[in-house]
Amino acid sequence: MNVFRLTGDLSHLAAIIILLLKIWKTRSCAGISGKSQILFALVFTTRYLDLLTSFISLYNTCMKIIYVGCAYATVYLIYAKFRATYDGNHDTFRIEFLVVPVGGLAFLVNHDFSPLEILWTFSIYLESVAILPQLFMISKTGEAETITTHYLFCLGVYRALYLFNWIWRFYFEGFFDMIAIVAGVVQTILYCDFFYLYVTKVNAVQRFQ
Amino acid sequence: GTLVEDHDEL
Repeated sequence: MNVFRLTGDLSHLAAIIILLLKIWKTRSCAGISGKSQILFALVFTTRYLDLLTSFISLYNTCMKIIYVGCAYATVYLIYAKFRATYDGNHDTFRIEFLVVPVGGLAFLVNHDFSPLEILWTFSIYLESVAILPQLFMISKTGEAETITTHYLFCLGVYRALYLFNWIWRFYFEGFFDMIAIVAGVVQTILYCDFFYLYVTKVNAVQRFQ
Repeated sequence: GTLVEDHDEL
């Protein structure tokens, strides 16, 4: 555990809580891509199956349970409790175009050809592109609420901090996970355009187009 | 390299 890893995890947690609270407080999920949230629930489910097979630390176990729980709570709020406010007409990204290729890639490029390891690899690849339906939705409607942009910013910061974490671990621990690093770089790059808009527009006018 | 099924990161 290093400072980049810890702040990355906390930034990730902040993003998840911000989204959940926004939907709960406004009693609306307008502008939120339910498809991205389904993908994140799928990411956490397939990655954290090791909760059932191995214990790493209390921190690790608690965070995994919180992430999974919040992901399903968010999906529930969007598709059940506040379904009437869900903007399905603008959430038109075809997620099978992500899930199917990512599933194929996980079978072909992995550390070990075992069920848990393939599912872990699938979750890493899928996470790197899971935000695309949300970004697609924003590009389609041409706007996002400020709080939604804070959510996206925290998510992007989390992945960027993980990159620094991997650099740290490479130098000080000799740790090197090519699958996580390549997927992490791809994921961070996807946020770059958004980062630029966030810094130049959101802070200036509190709403961006 | 990484140890399989020892993914400590979240």
